[in-house]
Amino acid sequence: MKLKFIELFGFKSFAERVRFDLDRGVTAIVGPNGCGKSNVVDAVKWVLGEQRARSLRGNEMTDVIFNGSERRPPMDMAEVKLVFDNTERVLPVDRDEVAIGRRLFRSGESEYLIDGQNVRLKDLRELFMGTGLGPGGYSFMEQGKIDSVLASNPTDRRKVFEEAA
Amino acid sequence: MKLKFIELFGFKSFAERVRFDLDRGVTAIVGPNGCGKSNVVDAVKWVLGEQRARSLRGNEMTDVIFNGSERRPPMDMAEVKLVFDNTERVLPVDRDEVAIGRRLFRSGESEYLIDGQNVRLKDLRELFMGTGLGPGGYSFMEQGKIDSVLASNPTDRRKVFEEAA
Amino acid sequence: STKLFIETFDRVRDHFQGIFRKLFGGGRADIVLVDPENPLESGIEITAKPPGKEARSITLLSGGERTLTAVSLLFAIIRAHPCPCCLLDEVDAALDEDNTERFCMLLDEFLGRTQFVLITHSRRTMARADLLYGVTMGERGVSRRVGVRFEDVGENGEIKEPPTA
Amino acid sequence: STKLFIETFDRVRDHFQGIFRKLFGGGRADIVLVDPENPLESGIEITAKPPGKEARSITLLSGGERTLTAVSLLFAIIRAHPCPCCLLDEVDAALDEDNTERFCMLLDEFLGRTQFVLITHSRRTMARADLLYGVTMGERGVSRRVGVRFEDVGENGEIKEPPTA
Ligand SMILES: Nc1ncnc2c1ncn2[C@@H]1O[C@H](COP(=O)(O)OP(=O)(O)OP(=O)(O)O)[C@@H](O)[C@H]1O
Ligand SMILES: Nc1ncnc2c1ncn2[C@@H]1O[C@H](COP(=O)(O)OP(=O)(O)OP(=O)(O)O)[C@@H](O)[C@H]1O
Ligand SMILES: [Mg+2]
Ligand SMILES: [Mg+2]
Repeated sequence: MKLKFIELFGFKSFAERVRFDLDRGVTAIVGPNGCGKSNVVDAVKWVLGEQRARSLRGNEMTDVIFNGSERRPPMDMAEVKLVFDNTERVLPVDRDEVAIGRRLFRSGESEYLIDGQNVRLKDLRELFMGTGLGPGGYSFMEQGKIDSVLASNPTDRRKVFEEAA
Repeated sequence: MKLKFIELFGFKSFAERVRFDLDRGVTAIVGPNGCGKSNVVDAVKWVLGEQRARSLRGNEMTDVIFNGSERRPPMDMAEVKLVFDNTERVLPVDRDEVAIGRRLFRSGESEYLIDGQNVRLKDLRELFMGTGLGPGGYSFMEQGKIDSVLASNPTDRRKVFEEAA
Repeated sequence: STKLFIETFDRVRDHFQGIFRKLFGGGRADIVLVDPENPLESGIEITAKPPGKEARSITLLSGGERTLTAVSLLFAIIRAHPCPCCLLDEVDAALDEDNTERFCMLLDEFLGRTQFVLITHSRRTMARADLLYGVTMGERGVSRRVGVRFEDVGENGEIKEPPTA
Repeated sequence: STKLFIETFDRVRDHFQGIFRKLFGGGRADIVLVDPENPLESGIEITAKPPGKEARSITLLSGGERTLTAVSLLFAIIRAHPCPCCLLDEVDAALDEDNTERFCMLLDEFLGRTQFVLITHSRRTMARADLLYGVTMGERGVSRRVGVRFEDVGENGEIKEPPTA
């Protein structure tokens, strides 16, 4: 299974619709401090079902909606879309391409989408069960967090291994 | 007051006697991973009276004594020496140059020296009281720790300010 | 279940030992259950001995050595439980050039089963990427993507002349 | 005492606002006592608004922005309570080139009263140093010092040909 592209719109600093078509191998994202690179990582975590605002560096979930710049007003919705190459049928969907999406409105309302169909968050998360991809687990290593893999606190260290098993 | 040089012998990876003569302005220390740069910072903290092994990345204080490499056996003593230009009499010593030293032996015995005279740890620490230099306070910013200045835990954040006042 | 945990633990341990040696160009490392009779509750000990150095507490490792050890463990877990996509945000921040190079070579061994998205400021990591994107904030506070060629990137990742994207 | 704490706090606050603007080339920041009636117990709120961006929680700042904000606060405290020597270990790790340059320029303003020892992998920081030392482990596990000229240092701090030191 390969991730074909990531698309952000209204998510954090991505006020414009921006798409990253990914290589099947290694895609590198570069740029100056504060330009939005880590926000892309947050976007992928979020669309895969991350529910803890803290894990996205915010205090509340609505913190992920673009909330304005010196020239632009805040937006009302954050949206992230992921499209996967599913020719190997790793995902339990009988289609070569699978699109997942998530939206959050200022009102607090949320939408979760699989191939354009509205689903529950539960369905979106279950889609990836067993693939190893998801907000927990080892798909993500956040900025500054690599050291926590060697957590000295015995409980935290056990957590590292329990997520693996 | 300026620090003229730092001398290490038997301290962590410094099996040989090594001296760093410092510039009055900015001295930069560079080199590959694991070569000993942060050990130099530990050495200065230690000779100024740091008593917490954890703050020197060790578990016990004897962890700072060179404990061998593939070709060399462990050493019995760690020694660090600092020499200050005291022409402005910032330190309460009536000499233009002040040398402080600290030694730790495998046996656990310690020596503290001011200008070659054996003193107590207390005397060494009191020498620097009021200068702003010492293991706590803001003379040291350890690797990876800059973020802790913005500590989100209210108690830790207060500590940041209390050390300043 | 206990059996599953032990099987996974042993596989991770095996991979960890191999990957560590690859990243460090030698040396040895291990993960051990403190209480093998009680695997689901036991603490876990991590040991790491870079080449030419004596075994000592991992707290005494340098920043770069800790990153490499953590990456070894992370990738050992990924090898035991492959995830299709892996997003790494500045994991190479503490690594010098040589270690960054070894890290990039490690990625090559995982490319069969895992797709990588790397956020980095390191030119060496960028040079190894199959595809390179820049993120910029031409309009302050608003992120945009630019396609970037390796030649457009200055030292430490600033984008010199974004081509018309 | 309360009076001393408030005086120091106000001075730190004043410096923090100015240094932040200098490091960010604009924007604004503040530190505020949550409970001004109870200064010795009060929590402390830190706000930071980089230029062109809206004010939002400092948890949402990027890695580099957090470093600059933390450095602003650290140096504000140093300005309120000057210490004669300041040892900074890789504080520039998360900074891009432009921000590293601004950090180096900030050091110039403190050089009158404070001597700096910087550990760094950044060529830009090295270029600003008055004196440069390399630490190497020619014999594995044993640290030695080499005098280094800026021309001898490759990208990201590896020492290309240590001159006969
Ligand atoms: N809801 C939001 N609306 C608009 N901007 C936001 C929002 N949330 C976060 N931001 C902005 O996004 C920026 C952080 O972006 P990000 O963490 O992706 O930077 P980065 O490219 O990873 O930088 P670095 O190299 O320093 O790590 C911050 O300046 C922050 O103010
Ligand atoms: N008591 C000791 N005896 C010998 N070597 C030691 C001792 N304590 C620590 N070391 C070694 O010192 C090395 C760490 O050095 P240090 O932290 O100064 O590296 P560094 O130059 O700062 O590297 P980095 O750039 O990765 O931060 C480790 O390899 C560690 O094994
Ligand atoms: Mg980032
Ligand atoms: Mg270090």
